[in-house]
Formats: sequence, C-alpha cells, structure tokens
Amino acid sequence: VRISGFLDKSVGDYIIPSDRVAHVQVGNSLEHALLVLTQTGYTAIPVLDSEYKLHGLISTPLILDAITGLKRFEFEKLDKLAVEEIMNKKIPTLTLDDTLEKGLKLLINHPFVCTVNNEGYFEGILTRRVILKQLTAYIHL
Amino acid sequence: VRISGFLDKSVGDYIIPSDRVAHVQVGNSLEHALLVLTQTGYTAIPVLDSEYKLHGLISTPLILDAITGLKRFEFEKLDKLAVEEIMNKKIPTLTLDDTLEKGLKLLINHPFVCTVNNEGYFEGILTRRVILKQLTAYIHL
Ligand SMILES: Nc1ncnc2c1ncn2[C@@H]1O[C@@H]2COP(=O)(O)O[C@H]3[C@@H](O)[C@H](n4cnc5c(N)ncnc54)O[C@@H]3COP(=O)(O)O[C@H]2[C@H]1O
Ligand SMILES: Nc1ncnc2c1ncn2[C@@H]1O[C@@H]2COP(=O)(O)O[C@H]3[C@@H](O)[C@H](n4cnc5c(N)ncnc54)O[C@@H]3COP(=O)(O)O[C@H]2[C@H]1O
Repeated sequence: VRISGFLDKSVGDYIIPSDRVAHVQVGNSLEHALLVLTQTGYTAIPVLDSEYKLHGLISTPLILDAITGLKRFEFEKLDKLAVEEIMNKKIPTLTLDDTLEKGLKLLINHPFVCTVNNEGYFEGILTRRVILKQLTAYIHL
Repeated sequence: VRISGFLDKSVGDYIIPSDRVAHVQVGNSLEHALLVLTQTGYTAIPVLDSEYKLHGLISTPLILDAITGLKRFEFEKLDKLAVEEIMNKKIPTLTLDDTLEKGLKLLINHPFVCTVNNEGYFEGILTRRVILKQLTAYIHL
C-alpha cells in the first residue's frame, strides 16, 4: 500500500530545480558545451534557448561522435559546430504534476528526464539517483 | 511481501556478463580509452588487467579533466597519459551472491557497479537500468 502512495506523488516534489541544473544555449559552440560538461562533471545536460525553453540534450558521446574522423579526433571542429546541429531533440519530458510512476517508467531508459511547463519552459530535471533514493526509503517500510 | 522477495534475489541473476561489457586495459593510452568510449557510446567503463582483474573505472569526465589546460583542451596529452594514471580506483564492488538490496543501495550513487569473484576477477556489471526495470515490474504487483 505504501508503494502506491509513493507512485502517486508528483514529479514536482522531487525535481532538481532549473536554477541548479547546468545547461547550454542552442547557439553555443561544441567547444563551449564540452567546457561546461568538463567543469560540471556531468555527461549530459539540457539545451535551452534565451527564453529558457527546452530544445534538446547535449552529451559527451554526441560531441565525441561529431568530431570522430577516419584516422583521428578532429578537435578543430569543436569551435565550428553549434550545439543545435548535434543535440538530441527526440527526448521525453514530464510536467510538474505528472506522477512519479510516469517518471519511473521514463527513467528506465533515460538517466534523467526534463520537466517543462505547458508553454515548453524548462523547470528542472528528475534523475535516477533521486528516484532510487526515494524508492529505497519506501521499500524499507 | 513481493518486494522483499525481489530484494533477496542474487545480483548474479541480473548482471550484464563480462563478455558483453566494453572495457579497457590498465596500460592503454587515454586516446585508446576515448576511442572505445566513443565507439560504444558509454560514458564510463571498467579498467581490467591482462588477467581480467578489475582495477578501476575510466570515464569521459575523468579524461576531459586530465586534458584540461589553462586556456584550451590539451588534446596532445591523450597519447602521453595511461588509463592507469587517471582511472578511479576507489569503487564499490559486488559478488554474484550479494543480494539485490545491497546492489540497489550502491546504485543510488553509482550508475553501475562491477561484480568480481573472491580473487578479484571481473564477472560483469549491475546497472541502474536493469534495477529500475525489475523494480517497476515488481511494484506493479
Ligand atoms: N557532482 C556530482 N555530485 C554527486 N554525484 C554525481 C555528480 N555528478 C555525477 N554524479 C553521480 O553520477 C551519476 C551520473 O552522472 P551523469 O553526469 O553521467 O548523469 C547525470 C547528468 O547527465 C544529469 N544531471 C544530474 N544533475 C545535474 C545538474 N545539476 N545539472 C545538469 N545535469 C545534471 O542527470 C544525470 C543523472 O544524474 P544522477 O544524479 O541520477 O546520477 C549521477 C550521480 O549519481
Ligand atoms: N547502447 C545503448 N543502448 C541502450 N541504452 C543505452 C546505451 N548506451 C547508454 N544507454 C542508456 O543510457 C544510460 C546511461 O549510459 P552511460 O553510458 O552514461 O552509463 C552506462 C555505462 O557507463 C555502463 N554500461 C552499461 N552497459 C555497459 C556495457 N555493455 N559495457 C560497458 N559499460 C556499460 O553502465 C552505465 C549505466 O548503464 P544503464 O544501462 O543503467 O543506463 C544507460 C542506458 O539506459
């Protein structure tokens, strides 16, 4: 019974709020994105526009793939390509009043899921770490 | 009741076996490691020796950190540094007969955990994806 109490909770109570989420802008270069990923230590982060709308995700695998040449890494491409050209645009999203059950299902295949409001403005992320931490607390009834 | 049935199961029944896990060797260069990470799309993989013993983990954030200079990325360092010098050696491990409960607790803070046998030989990894998939099946009683 307790576990269904957990699954009905709202995503909004468990997200990392947008002001604490590292992100880059659509027009940034891959070099800038790689710098932010390196400085934060994250392997993937959201891509927003200047109005804070969500456009996709950029990650170290996507950047490395984009600069892989036949014989070597073509690092000189980093400041020639924009995040917008490489980012993953086909990503699931949640809203703040979605249930944790819906979030849990998406987290099976995604390390984190972005939450947006009805107009597409970015509000934060739900992560596997938070869900696992909460689930562990709940199942030790 | 069913959930404790799940937590008592053995890690060994849920790991990705070693022959399906991408890895590098302690003596490989960072350039080789970056190539393997790029080709597989993974952000972190185990580091083994020639006898298949586990020594640590290497990841894109660790490699990027190692080549970050004051003004730019020092890509020329990639073929001068060895995985052994940069890898994370302080990692938790599981054995095949550990319970999923023990695995779940470690997965809160680690995207995957390596399993080894009593002599330290690598046997596979337990991932957050597998645990989340199994947990979701169990809680929908
Ligand atoms: N600075 C740090 N302090 C403590 N633990 C750290 C950490 N950096 C990474 N980790 C641990 O490693 C996991 C994977 O990080 P990764 O960057 O690949 O994958 C992360 C990253 O891509 C993204 N993420 C998490 N927090 C973020 C933030 N504040 N800003 C932007 N992206 C974030 O969500 C993914 C899943 O995050 P989650 O927390 O479930 O899982 C994290 C967390 O358990
Ligand atoms: N080729 C692929 N096909 C389908 N989904 C993919 C995928 N590559 C990544 N993903 C998805 O992205 C998650 C994070 O991948 P990441 O490489 O950062 O983090 C991975 C990676 O560092 C490592 N890993 C997983 N499978 C591996 C393997 N066969 N060999 C080596 N390392 C592996 O364990 C971490 C957690 O894996 P997990 O499956 O929980 O979580 C994976 C999975 O949900």
